Amino acid sequence: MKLLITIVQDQDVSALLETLIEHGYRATKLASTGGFLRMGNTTLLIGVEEEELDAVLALIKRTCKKREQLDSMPILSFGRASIDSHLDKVVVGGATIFSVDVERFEKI
Amino acid sequence: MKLLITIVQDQDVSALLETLIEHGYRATKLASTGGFLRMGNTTLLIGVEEEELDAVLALIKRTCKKREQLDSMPILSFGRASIDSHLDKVVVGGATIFSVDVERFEKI
Amino acid sequence: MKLLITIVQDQDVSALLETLIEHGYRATKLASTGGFLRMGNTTLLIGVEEEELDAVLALIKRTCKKREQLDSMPILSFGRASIDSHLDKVVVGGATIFSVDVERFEKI
Ligand SMILES: Nc1ncnc2c1ncn2[C@@H]1O[C@@H]2COP(=O)(O)O[C@H]3[C@@H](O)[C@H](n4cnc5c(N)ncnc54)O[C@@H]3COP(=O)(O)O[C@H]2[C@H]1O
Ligand SMILES: Nc1ncnc2c1ncn2[C@@H]1O[C@@H]2COP(=O)(O)O[C@H]3[C@@H](O)[C@H](n4cnc5c(N)ncnc54)O[C@@H]3COP(=O)(O)O[C@H]2[C@H]1O
Ligand SMILES: Nc1ncnc2c1ncn2[C@@H]1O[C@@H]2COP(=O)(O)O[C@H]3[C@@H](O)[C@H](n4cnc5c(N)ncnc54)O[C@@H]3COP(=O)(O)O[C@H]2[C@H]1O
Repeated sequence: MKLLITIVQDQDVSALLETLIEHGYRATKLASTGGFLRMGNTTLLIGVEEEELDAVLALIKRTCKKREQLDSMPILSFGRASIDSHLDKVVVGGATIFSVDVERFEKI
Repeated sequence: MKLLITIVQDQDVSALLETLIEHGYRATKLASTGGFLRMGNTTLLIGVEEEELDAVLALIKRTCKKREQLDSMPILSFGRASIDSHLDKVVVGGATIFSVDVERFEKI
Repeated sequence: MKLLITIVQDQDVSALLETLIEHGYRATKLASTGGFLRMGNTTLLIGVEEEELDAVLALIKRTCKKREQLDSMPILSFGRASIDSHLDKVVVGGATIFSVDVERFEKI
């Protein structure tokens, strides 16, 4: 069993959950915030069997899109350094995925 | 040190936290949502020493109950496929527990 | 790649995020609650390369402070046992950090 800790943009969550469920996968949704843009995003916990990992990653790739975030207000703008004007266009990836090994999985 | 990522029903959270604390265990609570039923549930992070794992799992088993969710509106009902009427009764388990190995634990 | 699951006090979050970003690190913020004091705190997910781990831990140590929580109402006070009066002062650490190994890291 592997646990995918998957950070996606809010706009892709409902389509991603729907396709995961249709394929019989399970997921838990946590509301989160990006550290840089300080905008809301979503962290999904997706527990999958090892042999399902590639199929789930393919579903995520198909559903989650890269987007350009215009007029972003990254965290630095309130800090010590004034930000460079070219930061007004930040590309946010479709998904950031950490796969960790699950030593023990229990359902009660 | 192991980290238990434990998804439980909201109704069991306060009893579970109380019994964990009484036994000297520590936990952090995150509000979450089930991917299928899209109902609120709770994800607990519980960091325990390896030799405490079985005792903590036993506490979770004693406290968290299976429940039938009637008239559920699983995610598919808004999707392409219309859901089968027998889905109006979904059994939700007491807890789903992922135990992952903690390579390094620091308290500052 | 290691994933640092880092629980900090709300008061230190914005300074910590700012210094992480300035040093080129990335983080995701999750609102959480302490199991004992039932007060809001913050759980950060920080994915770092293994050779960056010590530097990031040093940043966290510099930014996150221990604090005394006065007149706390730990969870037991609503439970079966009435709490001992000396619990009216609880020391909350600057950060609790679980470092887990990331078997596979993907950005889409
Ligand atoms: N220190 C920095 N310097 C310059 N540019 C920076 C930066 N931190 C982030 N960015 C840029 O801003 C985008 C949004 O980052 P944010 O932190 O708001 O939102 C992030 C964050 O919530 C999460 N994330 C990405 N990498 C992470 C990591 N290593 N650890 C934890 N969370 C991560 O995924 C979201 C999307 O990340 P993505 O990389 O696609 O897109 C990032 C990246 O293009
Ligand atoms: N694709 C699917 N097809 C048919 N039935 C499905 C399904 N996904 C979920 N169910 C059923 O619906 C119940 C509630 O799922 P939900 O996703 O809302 O709420 C879930 C979810 O938040 C979490 N969870 C369970 N397995 C997970 C996994 N492998 N990865 C991540 N989260 C999981 O634990 C909660 C309770 O799960 P539990 O298995 O006891 O109970 C599940 C299961 O009986
Ligand atoms: N069963 C118990 N008996 C006696 N005293 C107890 C206790 N549980 C907690 N405390 C004390 O209360 C402080 C706040 O705990 P809380 O659970 O609200 O907030 C905690 C919790 O959210 C998290 N945390 C700490 N250890 C954890 C673990 N092993 N697993 C999961 N979360 C943990 O970090 C926050 C700060 O923890 P820290 O240790 O610095 O500070 C703790 C500790 O000094």
